[in-house]
Amino acid sequence: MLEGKFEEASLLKKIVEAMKDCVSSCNFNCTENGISVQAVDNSRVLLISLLIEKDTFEEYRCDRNITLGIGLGSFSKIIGNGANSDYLTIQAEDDADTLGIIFEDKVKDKISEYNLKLLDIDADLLEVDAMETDATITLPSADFAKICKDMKTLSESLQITVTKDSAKFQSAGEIGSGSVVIKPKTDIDHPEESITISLDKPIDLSFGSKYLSDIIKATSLSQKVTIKLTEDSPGVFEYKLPSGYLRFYLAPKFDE
Amino acid sequence: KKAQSTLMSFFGKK
Repeated sequence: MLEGKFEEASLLKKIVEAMKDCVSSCNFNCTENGISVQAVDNSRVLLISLLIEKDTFEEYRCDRNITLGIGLGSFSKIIGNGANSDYLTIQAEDDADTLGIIFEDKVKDKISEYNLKLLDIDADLLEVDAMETDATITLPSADFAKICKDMKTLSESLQITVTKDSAKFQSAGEIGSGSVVIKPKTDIDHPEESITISLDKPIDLSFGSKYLSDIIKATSLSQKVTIKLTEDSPGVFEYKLPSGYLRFYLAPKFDE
Repeated sequence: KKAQSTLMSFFGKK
């Protein structure tokens, strides 16, 4: 049996909101250590890797490994019925064909219960764990979201170049071109505003703006985003959870 | 003009 209680429904709401426009359904793999998901979008360009560690939960138990096939649109509708501050418990028997979702209002004496029908999802897992990294950039997630939105107005591609002491984001299209350069900065009073860049090899990569638009839907999950880049390889965009992460692997664009 | 690659050209199946 699986039972996981979130201190606040808002966390699961944000996670599902960040995923549902990229993949319509996916398997939630539940073990005694927590819940993980790997899912690829229809075009096979963007991969989502989610880990919600056991410590994220107020209470967690999973006696036997369970795979829950979940339609994210339906899941999102049901979780949307709870208030952000409610306790949210997900519950499934070992051979369940539904997932129980329970909201508890912390002030009123009110409990709401829903059942979501589970799906049979046949999906291949990809071996993404052994990736090398040539450059790592950490910056405020809101800044990254703004850069992606601003550059998308110019072009369907965003070029990222990284050198020893700066990262440059640039786009060029029919109406013109633009660029944003960021440099490392340590802000002791506001550590969430700090920017770090570490580099083994210079980077010049281009990514599809529409996929970046999907990625930045995770912005509310974390004040920071870490971008790991390797020449001629997918980029990794990581939003840390209180205990775990939501990562996106995005295949690059190439010169034809 | 740039072409979009897919993840399958980088990652094998588990």
